[in-house]
Amino acid sequence: NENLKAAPASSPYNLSEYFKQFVFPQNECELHNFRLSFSQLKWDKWIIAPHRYSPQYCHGDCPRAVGHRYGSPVHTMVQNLIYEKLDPSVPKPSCVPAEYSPLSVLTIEPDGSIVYKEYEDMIATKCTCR
Amino acid sequence: PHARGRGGLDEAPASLEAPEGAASELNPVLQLPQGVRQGYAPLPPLLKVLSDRGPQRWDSEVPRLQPDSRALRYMKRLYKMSATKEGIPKAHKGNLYNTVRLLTPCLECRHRHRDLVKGDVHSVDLLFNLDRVTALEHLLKSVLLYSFDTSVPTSSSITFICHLSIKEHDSASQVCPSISHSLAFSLHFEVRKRKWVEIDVTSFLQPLIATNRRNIHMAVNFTCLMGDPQRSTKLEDPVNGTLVPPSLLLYLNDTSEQAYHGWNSLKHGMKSPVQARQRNSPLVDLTGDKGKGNSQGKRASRQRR
Repeated sequence: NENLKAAPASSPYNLSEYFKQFVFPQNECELHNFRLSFSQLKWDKWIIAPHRYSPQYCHGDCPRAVGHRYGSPVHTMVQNLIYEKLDPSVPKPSCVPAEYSPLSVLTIEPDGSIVYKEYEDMIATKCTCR
Repeated sequence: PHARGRGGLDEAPASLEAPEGAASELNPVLQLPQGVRQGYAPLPPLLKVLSDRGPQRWDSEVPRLQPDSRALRYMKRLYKMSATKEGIPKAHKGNLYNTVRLLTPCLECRHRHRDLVKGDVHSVDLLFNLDRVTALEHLLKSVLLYSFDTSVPTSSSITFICHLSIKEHDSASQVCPSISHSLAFSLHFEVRKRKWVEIDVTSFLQPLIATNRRNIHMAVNFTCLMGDPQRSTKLEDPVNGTLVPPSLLLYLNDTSEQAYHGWNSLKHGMKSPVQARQRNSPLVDLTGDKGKGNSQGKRASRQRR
């Protein structure tokens, strides 16, 4: 109610403008699917398995109220404030992976030996704003 | 320095040998100062190709020897047991390995003679090159992998009474190899096509790999009889097909940053491989004092204190 008093007597247009700042961005930061096969990279001669690999990726705008939704540190909100109030050349917080899962790969080495290896951090599973 | 040890920079693609000036535009990894680069553990091929700018190079320029088809079939089966279709490692209990290497012998001379008493003796001299094993990969278990490609009808079940003696050729001195390891055992199984027989040779290889040996040269005698030991064993050729020279299978724990240490994550509350090893009674118990009763352990440590 106070906001309404504070808000100028306005046409519906200004009112919607005014509330826009509280709406979450349409393309909010989130995890997106991406699937590739090693044959597309022409590496299937030496990468035997898996045939398909889904590394996923993070994309989207970081809303201002990032804290509870993304587990972002307070620094992210400070950086947002700097960008908005002090210096627009400082970049807004970015949408990046926060957690990963490993990938098992079966490859043929140059000497003809075969190796099974489990690599850390090969598939993004969660996004955050930093 | 350990990068020089095994599978190190001497194996690396030509770009690593580029003159210093050229290094900077080649590859971000190469912008490391010389000293750091020397100590830089060699990246496994997959990560090397991901960090290189010229992935297509890997496809065309790096010649690859094609592995034995049986070996490939075995490793595909191991992959299916260890990971899902999407390539996610299965949380299988007990094994600490995050790397398994299958090496085929780069040199083998076979001898075969029939011994009326012992039966059919197959002996092969094998040379395995360990350059691909990095200094950060610790051996957990090693296995000689025999495959029998037999034409024996699948219904028959036979018993192999086998004697495996492994001698390590010390290339420095040409004296006759000392028998470092021998074991006798009997195997009884239904013979199906392409049957695998895994023979654990960990205790033999452990000291050799721990001393950064880059080549392992061994003579292996594999004597088999066919038939039931109780009755007279017929000295038939136990395998009508060929006894394929064995491959060497190494189960390793890669301790590098890029390798996945499922058991080590804080989630599992494990702090170090030793704890995990002691708790998970792994493939190989390297501590040798498995389960000797905690009280004894405590008393001993109290006395020591």
